[in-house]
Amino acid sequence: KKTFEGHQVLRIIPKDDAQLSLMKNLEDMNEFELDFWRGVTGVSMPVDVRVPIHNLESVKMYLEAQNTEYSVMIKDLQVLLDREQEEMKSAARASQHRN
Amino acid sequence: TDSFDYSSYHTLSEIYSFQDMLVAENPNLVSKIVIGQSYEGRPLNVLKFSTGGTNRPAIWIDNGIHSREWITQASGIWFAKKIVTDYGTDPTLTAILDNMDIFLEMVINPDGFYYTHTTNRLWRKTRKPNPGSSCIGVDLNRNWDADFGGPGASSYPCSITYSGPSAHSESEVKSIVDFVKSHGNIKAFLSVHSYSQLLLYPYGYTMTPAEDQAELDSLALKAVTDLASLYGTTYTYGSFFDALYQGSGTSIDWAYNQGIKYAYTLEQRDTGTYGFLLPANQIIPTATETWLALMAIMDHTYQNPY
Repeated sequence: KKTFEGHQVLRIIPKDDAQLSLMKNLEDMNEFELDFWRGVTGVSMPVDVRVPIHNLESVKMYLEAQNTEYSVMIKDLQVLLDREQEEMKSAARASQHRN
Repeated sequence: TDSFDYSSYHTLSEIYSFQDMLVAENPNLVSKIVIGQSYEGRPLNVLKFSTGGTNRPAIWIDNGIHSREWITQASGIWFAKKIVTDYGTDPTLTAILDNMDIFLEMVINPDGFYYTHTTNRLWRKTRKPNPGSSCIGVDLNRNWDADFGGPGASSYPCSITYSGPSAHSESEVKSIVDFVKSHGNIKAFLSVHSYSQLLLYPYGYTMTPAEDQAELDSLALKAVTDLASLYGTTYTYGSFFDALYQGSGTSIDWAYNQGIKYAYTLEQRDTGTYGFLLPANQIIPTATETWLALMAIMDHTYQNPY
């Protein structure tokens, strides 16, 4: 089962055409193994991207080098996934109990 | 289905069981149609809500074309229960169902959905191998015959927007195409996605406005206003091309080009907190507000026959 320990989802809002173009380049780069949850659309439109833990530093440095601001939308993806899994299990247990 | 837990995410087998339960409980209103099989052989189930008549005008609703968008499949379950609960009590829905049928496919991409439960929660595409590539799957919302393979889709099998080798090459899409064509009287085609809070109408593949753009736009405004009336959730609306980005081979463009005027894509919550991992306690609020938008479109479709 694929897990996502330490993966973060970053939110980036391109402020101008230059940053928009930078985001489009990032979308085409394979080396960072990025997963775009919300793709690049336009200036001021949020871009959400999952970054594997082993590329976090590089991606953040890349963004900072280009003066592109970002925020961390999800700090550790696996924490959320574990919580979701646990909720499903407990809901299933409750359902069995009712039955 | 009264004791079914609508505020929790469910596995594919639980969803299939739910469908059978709903049919068993409401034999005069709900039936199950299997329109085809997924690549891995899972049934493509569509629930038909009908109060009788033959080949009535109908509304198509689909959920879960992108498997990781779990709120959409969960909402589909809630929609199904809402229809049987409200028929006979809600005058608007009752009038619609007394004159039209509703078809609801809760899980368009069952292979992908199963895979999100077992292997990779963040899987979007199908699970069909691509010859000559180690990458798996096709983006079902780029596989439709509407400027297939054009800008906004990828011909690279590893891309998350891989269009597939040819239009309607994927059984999950072809089954709907065949069903809609053979039915011949579908008047609204509503495709539910998440999580960008958008209501989109054709076109996605071109910036040329759809012939019915003015009507589609004003109906979109009504739908997002109704949706926002519940919890204040704000949607952006517009053509797929203008409000989102250029995308070719999408379902609503295909539907519109088939003559189905009321073709919309809904992008449910949420923007900027959880993305595809919307907590289960938000299923019912999200489904409830989405239903208001769907009702606006369905009622308009009923009131404006063409």
